Amino acid sequence: DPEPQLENEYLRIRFDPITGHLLEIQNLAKGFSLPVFQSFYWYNASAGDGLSPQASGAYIFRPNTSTPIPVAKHAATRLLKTALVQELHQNFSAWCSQVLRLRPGHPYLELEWTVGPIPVADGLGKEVISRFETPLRTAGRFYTDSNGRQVLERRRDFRPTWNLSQSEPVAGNYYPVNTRIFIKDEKVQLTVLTDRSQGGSSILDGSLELMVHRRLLNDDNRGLGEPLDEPGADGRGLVVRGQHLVLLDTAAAAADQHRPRAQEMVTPPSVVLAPGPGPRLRW
Amino acid sequence: PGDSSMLREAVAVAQHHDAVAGTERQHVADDYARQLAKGWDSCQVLVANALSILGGTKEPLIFCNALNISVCPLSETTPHFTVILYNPLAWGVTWPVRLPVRATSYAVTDPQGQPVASQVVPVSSVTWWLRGSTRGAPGELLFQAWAPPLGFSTFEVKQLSPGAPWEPPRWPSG
Repeated sequence: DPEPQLENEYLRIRFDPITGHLLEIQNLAKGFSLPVFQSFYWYNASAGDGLSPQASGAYIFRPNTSTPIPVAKHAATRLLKTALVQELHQNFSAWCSQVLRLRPGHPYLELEWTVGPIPVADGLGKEVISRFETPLRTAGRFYTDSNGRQVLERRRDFRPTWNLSQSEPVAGNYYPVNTRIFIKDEKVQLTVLTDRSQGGSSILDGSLELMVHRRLLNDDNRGLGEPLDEPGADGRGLVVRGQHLVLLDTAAAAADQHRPRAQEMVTPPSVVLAPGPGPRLRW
Repeated sequence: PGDSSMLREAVAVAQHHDAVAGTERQHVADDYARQLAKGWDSCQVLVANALSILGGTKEPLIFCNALNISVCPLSETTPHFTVILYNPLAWGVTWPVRLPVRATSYAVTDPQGQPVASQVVPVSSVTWWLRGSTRGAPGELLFQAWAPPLGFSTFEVKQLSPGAPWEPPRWPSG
């Protein structure tokens, strides 16, 4: 498709026909758009260095450089358009893929990512992130929630109650994300809802990132005594599948959407099946 | 008999900071998972019993724990089944249902017996690969369900076409 895109009554999502990456989100209902590049990267886990012997491990996130490595520069893509759902399947590598979905009546983009088993035969521990990059002028500020309740402003390389001397430019700016993380300028807000608690940050202005999976080869010497290297049922390493919901709205109206959507994500309907006509349950 | 105490205890154990943060040793992680799985198994019986009493049926009720890789033995093998949704929120929700199936067309009706738009699409090649040697159903039935605030809704699904041989999904070359 020379112009791959997904569209419903609320959003139009454009993709780069060459690389297969997300290119732009258009809010059709409110008539504005935002260039958004999204891809997967991995931080090379530190095994200890001259500055500190501290290795990345279960307790400690410590990449050995501030620049993450792209999982792939291109994604193989497949477009599926039906009346009930529109999907773009992205295959970044043998261990990283994603499906982006738009459904009629839903004002958000759903990203279902599948990551793992993370390969470690090269001897490098890997901490995999999904990063969104936009031209929003965020001045080092981003926002994460605290257990789905108060959303707190975070500032890069800054703490509100003491003078911070930042020694870890990536890990020192990571914060817990329980249900949502967002960035905004004076007019526009990009919100990402998570289906589980993750670490998140905004390392560059206009960007936000969430750590989706990690597999490490060194113990961080905090008492655990083994590296975070979960083998999974088949011994090849865990595969993780999860969802991010992406909302693009005006900064003034964004909370009207992200608050109820986050609750639906945390407490979704329970689904039970019965053979035949099943029980007659009253509403 | 169903029992929620096993799950309650497993969740209580998992309040330990190691379980919350993932800083436990691997054999402890395996044990947390075992306890949660056993707890949920026995809690499912309790929920099924409650639904059976509310709905006046003795038919078995099935929970599909592996729907995230599109595995559900009941929908894969049964030409006529019912999908029950319980919405724990205080507002009505619409919810996309995706169930693994072997046939190519189904009729779905809502709680009032009205037809609901549905479609069968092939499972993604990644899901196909994740299932390993079991492989499972080649298609997924999609429809938009809804449920009232703090309440149930039931959707009946009937197979229209016979199960046809499907090609396993493939990625485009390159």
